[in-house]
Amino acid sequence: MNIFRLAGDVSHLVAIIILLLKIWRSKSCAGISGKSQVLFALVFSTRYLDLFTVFVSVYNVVMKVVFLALSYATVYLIYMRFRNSYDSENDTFRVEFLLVPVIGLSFLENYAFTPLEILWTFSIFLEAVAIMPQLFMITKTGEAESITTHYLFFLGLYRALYIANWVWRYHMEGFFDQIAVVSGVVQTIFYCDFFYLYVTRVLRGKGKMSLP
Amino acid sequence: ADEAAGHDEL
Repeated sequence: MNIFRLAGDVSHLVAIIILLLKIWRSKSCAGISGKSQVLFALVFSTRYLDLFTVFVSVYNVVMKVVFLALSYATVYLIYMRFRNSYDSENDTFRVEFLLVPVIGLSFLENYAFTPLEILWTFSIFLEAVAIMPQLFMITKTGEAESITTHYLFFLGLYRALYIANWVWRYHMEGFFDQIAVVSGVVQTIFYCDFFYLYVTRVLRGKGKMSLP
Repeated sequence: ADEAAGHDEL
């Protein structure tokens, strides 16, 4: 464990909590892509199956359980509790365009052709594109509430910190997980455009981030 | 590859 990975995990946790609290307190999920949240719940469900097969550390177990619980709670709030505020007209990204290539690729590119490894690889590739429906929804509505942008900021920060973590582990431990790194870099690139808008619009106190 | 021996990152 290193400070970059720990900060990344904390940033990830903060992002998930920001979103969950926003929905819970505003009793609304307007502007939130339910599809992205379902994809994230799927990412955790397929990646954390090793909870039942290997014990890495208490931290590892606790964080996995927390991520699973919070992501399912978020999906529950969107599609059950506050479903009447769910903006289905704008949450129209075709997730099959993400799932088919990701499934195909995880069968082609993996470390071992075993169910657990293929599911892990699937979760890595899926996480890289899971935010697309949310980013698509923001471009479609042309704006994002500031809290949603903070959620996206911390999500992007988590990915940027993980890249720092991989640089650190490569130099300190000679560790290099090619699938995770390649997919993680692609995922982080998707946030770059958002980061620019976040800094130039949200942090300048505009409150909402409205796209040009 | 050693990665297959269990992934320690979240």
